[in-house]
Amino acid sequence: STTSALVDELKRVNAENKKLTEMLTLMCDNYNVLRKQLM
Amino acid sequence: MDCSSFLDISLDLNTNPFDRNFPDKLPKKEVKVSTSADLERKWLVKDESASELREELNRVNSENKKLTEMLATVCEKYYALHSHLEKLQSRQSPEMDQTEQPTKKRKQDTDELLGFPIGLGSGKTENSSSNEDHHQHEQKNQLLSCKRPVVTDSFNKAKISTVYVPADSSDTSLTVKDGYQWRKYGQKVTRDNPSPRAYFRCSFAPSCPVKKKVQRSAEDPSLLVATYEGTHNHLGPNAFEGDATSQVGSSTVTLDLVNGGGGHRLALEKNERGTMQDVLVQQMASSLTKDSKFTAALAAAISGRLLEQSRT
Repeated sequence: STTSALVDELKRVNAENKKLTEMLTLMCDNYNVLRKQLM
Repeated sequence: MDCSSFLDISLDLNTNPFDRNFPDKLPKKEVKVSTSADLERKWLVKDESASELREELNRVNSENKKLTEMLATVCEKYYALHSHLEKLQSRQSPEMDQTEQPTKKRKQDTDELLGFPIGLGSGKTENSSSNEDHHQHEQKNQLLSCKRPVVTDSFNKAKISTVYVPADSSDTSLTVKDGYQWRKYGQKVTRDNPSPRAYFRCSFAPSCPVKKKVQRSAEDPSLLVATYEGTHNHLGPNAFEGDATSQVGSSTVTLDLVNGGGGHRLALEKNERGTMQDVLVQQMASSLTKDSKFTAALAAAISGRLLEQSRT
C-alpha cells in the first residue's frame, strides 16, 4: 500500500511538473512576443 | 524489520485444514518454505523500489519547486514588460486613450481569466488543464498582436463629412433622415451658434464607430448642418429596400450617403447590379443568335415586314 501511494504521488507530481514546464514555455513565448513589440 | 513472522502468519492463513490432519505430507511443507522465501525476496525488492520511488519523488518535487520559481520570475518580468509597453503606448498616443480603455479592460479580464499569478504563486496547477491554458495564451497573444493595428486602423479611417439639409425652421428636433438609425447621447449650446447641437451615435455602436453632430446653421437657419465622423461598417437599414416610405425618407439621405463613407458602398453595389444586368443581356443575346430557328424566324418577320411596306 505504501508503494502504490508513492507511485500515485509520483504520478501527480510528474503531471504537475509537465504542466509547469508547458506554462513556462508559453510564458517565455509571450515574453518574446512582447519584447518583439517593443523592438 | 522482522519479516519472517509476518510471512509465517500469512502462510498459516493459507493452510488447508486437511493438511493439519495429515502432517506427514512433507512435499507440501517444502512448497510452503519455498513460497515464503520468494515472498521475502519480493518484499525486499518492494522495499528497494519504495526507496527508489521516494528518491524519485524528492527529485521531481525539487524540480517542481525550481520550475515554479522560474515561472514566477518569468511572470514578473512579463508583467513588468507589459506595463512598460502600455506606458509607452499611452505616451505615444494620448489622444487615443479613450479608444484604448475598453481594450485595456478586456486585456485585464483576460489576465484574470488566465489566473497565472494565483496558479504560479502557490505552485498549484491541478485545477487548470494545459489545453485551456494554451488556448487562453493563444487568445492573449492574438489580443496583444492585434491591439495596435486595430486602434490605428480605426483612427486612420475616421473621416469627417458635413452635410447641409434643408429643414423647417419650426422643427426643433434636429433630426436628419439619412437611412441609418441613431441614438442621441447629448446636446449642448455652443458659443458661436444660438441653436443647440445634438450628438448622435450609430445604433450599431459600439461595433460601428460613426458619430453625428447636428446643428442648425448659424448663417442660414433654414439649413441643418450634420457632421459625420467615421465610416459605417454595415449597410443602412433602408439602403436597398424598395418600399416607398424608405425612398421618401431617403430624399436627403442620398446627399449624406454620397458625402459619407456609405456612399461608396452604395455606388459599388449599383455598379455591380449594372454589370450583372449587362452580363445577363449579353448572355441572352448570344444564346438567341446561336439559335438558328430564332434567327430564321426573325429574318422571316423582317422580310415579311419589308414586303408589306413595299406593297403599300
